[in-house]
Amino acid sequence: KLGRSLDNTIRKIRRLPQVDKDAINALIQDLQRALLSADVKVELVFEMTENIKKEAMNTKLQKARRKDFIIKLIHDELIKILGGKPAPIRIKPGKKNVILLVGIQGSGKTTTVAKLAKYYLAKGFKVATVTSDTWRPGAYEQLVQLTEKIGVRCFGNLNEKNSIKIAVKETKKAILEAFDIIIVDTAGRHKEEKELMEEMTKIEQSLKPNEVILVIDGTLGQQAYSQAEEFAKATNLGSIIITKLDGTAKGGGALSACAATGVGIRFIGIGEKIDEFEEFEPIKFVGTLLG
Amino acid sequence: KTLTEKKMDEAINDLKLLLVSNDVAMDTADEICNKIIDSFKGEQIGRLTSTKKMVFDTLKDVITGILTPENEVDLLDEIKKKSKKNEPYVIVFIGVNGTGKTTTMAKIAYFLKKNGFSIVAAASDTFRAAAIEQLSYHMNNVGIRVIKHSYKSDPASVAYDAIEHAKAKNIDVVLIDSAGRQVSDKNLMIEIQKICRIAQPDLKILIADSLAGNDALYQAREFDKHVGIDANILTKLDADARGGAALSISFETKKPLLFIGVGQNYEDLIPFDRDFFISSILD
Ligand SMILES: Nc1nc2c(ncn2[C@@H]2O[C@H](COP(=O)(O)OP(=O)(O)OP(=O)(O)O)[C@@H](O)[C@H]2O)c(=O)[nH]1
Ligand SMILES: Nc1nc2c(ncn2[C@@H]2O[C@H](COP(=O)(O)OP(=O)(O)OP(=O)(O)O)[C@@H](O)[C@H]2O)c(=O)[nH]1
Ligand SMILES: [Mg+2]
Ligand SMILES: [Mg+2]
Repeated sequence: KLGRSLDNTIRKIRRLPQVDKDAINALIQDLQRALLSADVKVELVFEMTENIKKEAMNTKLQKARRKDFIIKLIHDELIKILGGKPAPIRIKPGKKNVILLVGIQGSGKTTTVAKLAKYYLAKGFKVATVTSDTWRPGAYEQLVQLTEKIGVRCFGNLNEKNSIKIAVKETKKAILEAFDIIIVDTAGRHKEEKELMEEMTKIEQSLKPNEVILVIDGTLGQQAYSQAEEFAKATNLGSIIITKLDGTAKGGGALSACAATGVGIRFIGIGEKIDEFEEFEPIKFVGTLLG
Repeated sequence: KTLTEKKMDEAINDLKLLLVSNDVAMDTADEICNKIIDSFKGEQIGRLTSTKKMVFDTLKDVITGILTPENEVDLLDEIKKKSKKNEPYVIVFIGVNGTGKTTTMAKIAYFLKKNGFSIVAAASDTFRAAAIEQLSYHMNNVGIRVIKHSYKSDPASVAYDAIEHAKAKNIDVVLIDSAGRQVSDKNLMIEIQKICRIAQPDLKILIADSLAGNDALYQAREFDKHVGIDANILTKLDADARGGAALSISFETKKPLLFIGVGQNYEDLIPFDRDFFISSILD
């Protein structure tokens, strides 16, 4: 995705006999274009490429002429933004472990709750899900249908309209039934919906989850940075999951979100099916990016 | 390069970045800038003229051109015409996953019902979990019957049944919901082609998320190529989306942007105001 646009830049670098100042400038332009076409935030693109350019120009030209040096600069800058691989969520056996999923409308939260449930089920944990989405018609039915396919319990209450109450009550029920991990789905919301952002803060304060995960649509463009920033202000955001990377989306919004929040990406969604879910490997991701 | 050429390059570069930061796709931003450059070919740029001002004045014309389709669509008028011939007006809602197709269809249903039309809905998303329940809840709120089959049934046959029902009961409009699909999924593109071939819709509407960046362009391009888009609706503009996707999609399809979604309620669908949009993107 982001890889395909950078691929051309890298190929150009490899084809050069050596890299001089003009070549570096031309490469920086190419790199900027590749990152912008991949939806990375404009300001971030310039910040990243300025860092790379400075390093490349200041290094002894002999060394800078080596193309692998330039490629390493790009690699390191991307890894710096993505952050290293996040340590796995600390699941304390025998204690309540709650994971809360939040994000913008339609980003793929409900689907991802089911995928995450399957992931932990496969690791041998007793998993349950809770829906606190009292807004979207069919939200409860959607999570039930997704989880019954893998034999995972879904807690919810169609008669309760208060999301905070339902999140707390249903999670308590799940804990009493000795589930190790409880994954909580929430209604979609964006940073302009102040009341919904406050509701999300209250849900987190009442649940005290082990981790809050922001689910981001792979197609999210220039708005990724400021939206992620607001979610990180309203919660103790722990990590990000990017969805829909199986399509034409390049996923640059994810880079912006990492830069805005300082958290890493744990998983990526690569399809609508419950097993179309992978752990995010930043080094592998950047490695494939740069060929 | 001459000083004026350099100034032009700078102004164009600044403009390109401004467009991209407002969510205009890279390729579309290129096309817009090329059009502006072309319009200046052979012109004398006076020493006292502000290059930047010239570029921005031309930009307004270029954007207006992009947002002015070859043929406008007056939805209510089009439906009335068909209703006079005693034929149902068929609309299909198309788009990638999660853009707001089902919710927008409910908003359109609400709008059309308010304008006195009779409507029937087709639950042609027979794939996604609770898609039929979600649509049924919405249509029940608006007071519209839903034609549905079981999950995994053929989406095209649900559409067909709804149209036959509309013909038999003399219903003005058939609204067809479809499953979200990625344009890179060959089988799903074949499926939407089949739905359109069977339903022969009067209007194929692309529902696109205004928060999408460059992907909006690919969505418009591929759907237009595979089924032919007749109109566009941009959703989630209440999320502080800058609306650049409106330019990418309009440039690609050359079809009218009918409405914009500005929230999750039925009234949160407003007609696209071209002049207001242009003044805010140029701000
Ligand atoms: N292709 C693809 N589709 C996905 C992926 N993840 C989710 N989807 C689809 O995206 C659409 C939206 O998913 P939901 O899980 O309903 O999204 P949500 O965030 O819960 O939506 P709201 O609750 O309305 O905010 C559905 O059609 C999903 O099947 C993915 O990784 N790839
Ligand atoms: N804020 C806001 N939310 C919207 C708007 N339009 C739709 N939504 C929300 O976006 C989410 C997804 O809407 P759906 O109607 O399920 O989208 P869809 O395209 O039918 O999704 P799939 O069928 O799964 O591909 C829901 O939570 C809607 O309420 C809008 O204009 N503004
Ligand atoms: Mg949901
Ligand atoms: Mg739908």
